[in-house]
Amino acid sequence: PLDRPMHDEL
Amino acid sequence: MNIFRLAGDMTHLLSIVVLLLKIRTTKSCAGISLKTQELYVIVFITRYLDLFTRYVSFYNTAMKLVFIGTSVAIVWYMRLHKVVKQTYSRDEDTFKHYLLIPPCFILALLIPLEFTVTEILWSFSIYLEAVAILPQLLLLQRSSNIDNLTGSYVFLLGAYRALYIVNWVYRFFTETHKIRWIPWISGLVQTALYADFFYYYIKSWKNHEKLRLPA
Repeated sequence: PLDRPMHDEL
Repeated sequence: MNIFRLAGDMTHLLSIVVLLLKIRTTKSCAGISLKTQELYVIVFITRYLDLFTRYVSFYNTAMKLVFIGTSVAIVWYMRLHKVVKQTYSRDEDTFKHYLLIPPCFILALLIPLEFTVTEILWSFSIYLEAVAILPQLLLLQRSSNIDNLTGSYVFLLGAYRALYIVNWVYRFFTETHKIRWIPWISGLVQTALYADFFYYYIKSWKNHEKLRLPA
């Protein structure tokens, strides 16, 4: 799921 | 993590620190919209549902807890604190903020990142954050005089998403090369809503005069 970069952002 | 995103997160954190400072030192929340603060609680809760299921980094988890904790604390201060709640400008904070929720939710159902509960709620939170400042901007227009801490709070809040836009541009060219319509368009709308506030804020700062928004 972390391949979608936006989910490492707040 | 890039410098633009770190600067954005720190600016966001600073805006919350400034607001808490204002409420705690002046024991007053005059000029602050409770409705915007309540929308932010919804934004953070629906965005950070993966708080306990997806570990990204210590920083990410810590910041999520801080954002949820402080936004709830601010609503508590404004609703329940015996002294602060008396200073809430109830009859000026009249934006019907609950009307913002259905359109954002419907948009999240129509244009979710993925059609799963967490992604629909994540998209909802991105759309809601874009318009959550509206009650606060309306209240500022009605406030006869805007105190410095309130003005700084709103300025920092607007600046954080502008820094996120720079972060998205940076990441597009250096990492992902992918278009991310949901946060990008919402982020542009969100920052655009601050445009006239930024204009009057910077003008008042340059001319060393009191910040006043035209009605």
